[in-house]
Amino acid sequence: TNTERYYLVFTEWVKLLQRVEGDDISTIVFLKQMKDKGVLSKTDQLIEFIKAALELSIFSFKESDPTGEVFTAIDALGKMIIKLLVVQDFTEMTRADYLNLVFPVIALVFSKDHEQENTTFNERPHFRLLSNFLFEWETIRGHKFIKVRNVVTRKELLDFDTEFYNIFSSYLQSAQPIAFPGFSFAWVTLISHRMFLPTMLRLPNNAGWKNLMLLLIDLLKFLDKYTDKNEVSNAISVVYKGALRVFLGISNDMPEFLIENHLELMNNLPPTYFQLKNVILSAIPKKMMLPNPYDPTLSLEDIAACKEPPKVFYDLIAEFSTLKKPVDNYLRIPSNSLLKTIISNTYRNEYELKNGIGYDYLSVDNNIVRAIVIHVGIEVGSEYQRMSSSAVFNTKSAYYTLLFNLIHDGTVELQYQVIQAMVEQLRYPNVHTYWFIFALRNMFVSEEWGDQLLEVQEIILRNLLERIIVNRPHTWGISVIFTQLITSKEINLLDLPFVKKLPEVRNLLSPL
Amino acid sequence: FGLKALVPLIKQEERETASLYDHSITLGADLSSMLHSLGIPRDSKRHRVLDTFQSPWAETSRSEVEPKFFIPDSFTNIPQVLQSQTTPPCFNSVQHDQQRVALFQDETLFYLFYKHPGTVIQELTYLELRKRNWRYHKTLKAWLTKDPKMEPVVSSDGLSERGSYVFFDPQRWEKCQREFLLFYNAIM
Amino acid sequence: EMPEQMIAQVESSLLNCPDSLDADSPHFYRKPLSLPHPTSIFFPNEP
Repeated sequence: TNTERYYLVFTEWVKLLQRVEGDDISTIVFLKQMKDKGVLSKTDQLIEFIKAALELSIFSFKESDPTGEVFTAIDALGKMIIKLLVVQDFTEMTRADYLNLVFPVIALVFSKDHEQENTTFNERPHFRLLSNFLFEWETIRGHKFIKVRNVVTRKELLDFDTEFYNIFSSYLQSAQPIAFPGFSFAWVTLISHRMFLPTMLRLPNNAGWKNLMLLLIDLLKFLDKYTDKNEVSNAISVVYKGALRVFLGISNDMPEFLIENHLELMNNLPPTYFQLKNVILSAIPKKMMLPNPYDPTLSLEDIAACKEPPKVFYDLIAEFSTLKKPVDNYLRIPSNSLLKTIISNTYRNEYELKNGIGYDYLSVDNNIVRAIVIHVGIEVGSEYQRMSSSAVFNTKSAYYTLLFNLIHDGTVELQYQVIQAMVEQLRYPNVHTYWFIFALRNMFVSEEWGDQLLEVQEIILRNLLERIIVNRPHTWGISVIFTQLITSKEINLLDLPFVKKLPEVRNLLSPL
Repeated sequence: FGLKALVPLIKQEERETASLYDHSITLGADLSSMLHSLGIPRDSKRHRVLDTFQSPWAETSRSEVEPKFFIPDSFTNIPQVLQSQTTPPCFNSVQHDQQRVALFQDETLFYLFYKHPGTVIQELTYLELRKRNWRYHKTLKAWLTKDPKMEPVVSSDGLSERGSYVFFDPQRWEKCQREFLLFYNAIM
Repeated sequence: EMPEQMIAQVESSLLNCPDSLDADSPHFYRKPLSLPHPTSIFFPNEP
């Protein structure tokens, strides 16, 4: 059969690579002969060949002595596929077309293997193939593909580089844990692969960030779906630990990625993941020195960094399309009717099941609230640059008023969510941290609340404590505001009735 | 949404409330050992860690992985490396390659000895090191030579001597001087 | 709640988790520096 013929040719390729070095001219000749002699001269032959070779390689893995070389065939296949990507004459189809032919074949064989009943799927050969793609591509792309002698080809490959990673990334998305749970651990290993993750972080113009965020969100959604707040299965707990370690790595190597994408990460983070939340929000720009947040004489006004707006990468408009106009109009001219419109649009049509601390479902749309709060922060930042600090650091300003009124007129849940989003903005020294500290401090003591004051104070304190009672890191902004509250002469937290009522909270606060 | 909801997190000792939430995820844990396993920081400095990231879990990170590297063309196919007529160099004959090996420094010999087990070159480097008065210790799997400054004291039964020797440590890649009780049947 | 089959699949994935050796560079033929030769059993036998 044709399949058997393909097996034979592929086996010859595997044997060739055991006798000559990978960049030997005979490997190119072999591929050329495959084309010339009609093995790979048509697209559907390419599809059939790769399918046969991959099935054979997986079979070979399963049959090999586990203490010996199990990946010989898979390694050879990886090299062939990427070599074809580099050396072929791409006149009739593009490199993207070629990869978009190859990946569905891989997906087909992969999903068939995964879904096979009565056998235990083994993710390792599938992992190895993808890891090899990354290796082979990395080997050729060094120093802008300088190893490629032909100048025209070199430029084509350089232009294709970002697309390579984005196509690879899309394939990973289709193989995500929710779809293929038997591949979960291999998948997490792949998104954090040393030849994928740092490259995606550092592609020119942050070209890899969007797809990388999609993958990280896939991971968070998987964790969220299967994290029951009181009992997390062992396997999910291990996935979580791996995810945490990956985020720590990103925070070390490229904190800007976490800083600029924090909104979407917060939108998708499981609500009980307090430590991971802190890790993400504690990312600080490289080389920034943090003033001591526990210094009671700290003056935010005097910190130059507090005048700078933090960068944002995401597109807020998407979250926020129906509300942007009413919010912007309110910020220009506050009005009650606009406020009502805004508030009513924050409520969901259906309850959202959410494993939270103290709650099991939400009726307010978290993402919209967060978008409103961040939008206010961004507008504060721009006005601050244009005008003066008194225009924005002003409890009469529309920025403060909007948030105040959302809390004043909203349900307890809306109050909680608005304050939570504000507390999330307390990060490293920047104008958002500075302004939201101002806003929260004023709200904590404002007489304008009337008899709502205690409720608002309790929710603010809850949101702050939520972030401080967990193991480190803690964000600079939260440490600053907490220090201010503890050392303030006008507030004694221990005297607040809701603190007195809870000895555990009182005992926590009094030594501080 | 109030403070009461946080009480189970604060009051961990009480079994009833403690099981309400999975603390390893909510309160988390001390991250110092995780950071340390990642190499953050390393040598008191901040280094990139993702380029040599072995695996998301410490348990599956038990070996180093080859990071990306680039070999310029000028570094390949260099003629006459290791006194070799062929490029890349090869050592296939104990008889014919002895003279080439005699020209190598001690450290090159050690490198070749440890790097190519079960080959002609391992045999050749063994012979050459012996000519230079190094002896191979069978149990330590390390090479040693007499420290010229001290004369060893031979034991009464003639089976060993105690003295000062220079060892080559293949882990630290350096020579080091040690006092040692040397059994003659342990060396070759 | 995770369906039972899915639990089994995720746990199987945990058991088969690729390690750093799986993620290492693929092994291909490299011209050896030196041909095999029987050397002393006391010599190190792993590079």
